[in-house]
Amino acid sequence: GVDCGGDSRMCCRQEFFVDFKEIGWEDWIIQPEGYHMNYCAGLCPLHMAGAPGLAASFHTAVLNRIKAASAAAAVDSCCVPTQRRPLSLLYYDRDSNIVKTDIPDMIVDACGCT
Amino acid sequence: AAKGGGCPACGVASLAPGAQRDALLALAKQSILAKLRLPARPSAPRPPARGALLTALRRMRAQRSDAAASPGMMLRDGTGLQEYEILSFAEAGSSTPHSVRLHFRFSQEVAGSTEILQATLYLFWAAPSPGAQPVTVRLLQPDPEGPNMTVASEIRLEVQRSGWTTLDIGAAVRSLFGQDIPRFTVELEVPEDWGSPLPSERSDSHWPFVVAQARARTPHRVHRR
Repeated sequence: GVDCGGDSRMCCRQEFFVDFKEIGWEDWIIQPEGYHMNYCAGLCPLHMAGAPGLAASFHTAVLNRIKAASAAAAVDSCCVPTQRRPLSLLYYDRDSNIVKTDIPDMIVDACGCT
Repeated sequence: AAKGGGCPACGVASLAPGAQRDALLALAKQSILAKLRLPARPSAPRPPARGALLTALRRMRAQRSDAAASPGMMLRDGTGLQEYEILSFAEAGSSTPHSVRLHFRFSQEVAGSTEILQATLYLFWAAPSPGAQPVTVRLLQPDPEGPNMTVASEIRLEVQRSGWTTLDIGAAVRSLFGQDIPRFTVELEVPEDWGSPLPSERSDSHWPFVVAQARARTPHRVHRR
């Protein structure tokens, strides 16, 4: 995947860190100190649709070839997460119990065109 | 805000940088609370005493390494479902010279959306006199029909000396998680000459606690033919 930087307009991963102290949540979230709420942004022109190695199942790849072949059906593909990981949280619940949980697919590690 | 229910972050790119940051922070809060099934952030918590917390974490680690060593260790099948580990410290309830009640409470959000895999009660005995002493541990649950409590289970122990005891209370907590108010009470009854079975202060590092492992319930899959 590509990280956004400078004036890149193509599909890339935009880093965005949420500091729990900045939003006043550091009293009930024990660990970690923040959340990498990265997201995908940028253009996915036709020629990038389904390029090998991106998020494409066989079905998507065939569909993209058909799109690329028939300009009339030319539609952009989307810039989506291609790799994600869980967010591990240790926090106090409403009864001050200590709860540890891993929320799946909360952190985007890479983006790509469908 | 995204028009027509599009992806939540779609409309953010067109905002001014300051507003964009605020929108993303709001989105992060909303996303975390939604995944924790919390309607809002919990109010200011009452953290446990440091000594009690450190002791509990040490006991949990010891228990986990014992479990890892035992051949019959329950291997968690990789279901990919979200799992929770909950550490709940007792709240002291009513007491008499030789019995005491301890209250444990679980949050609605976790109890309502998970199934209990395992639950262990940790009790510390400061046995004053040598020799085996009979102790009764009762698990009481609120009676759905009225203000009383029903005995969910009763265990008799022979306490030989001071130290920690662990009791598997998985079945009782499992039945409890299906109820509206996920809380239960532990009643400890000790011989007359023992005095209170509890440490004097909640800040004492021998305060009773429960450790529960839970897993998100599998979403009901409707099979259409």
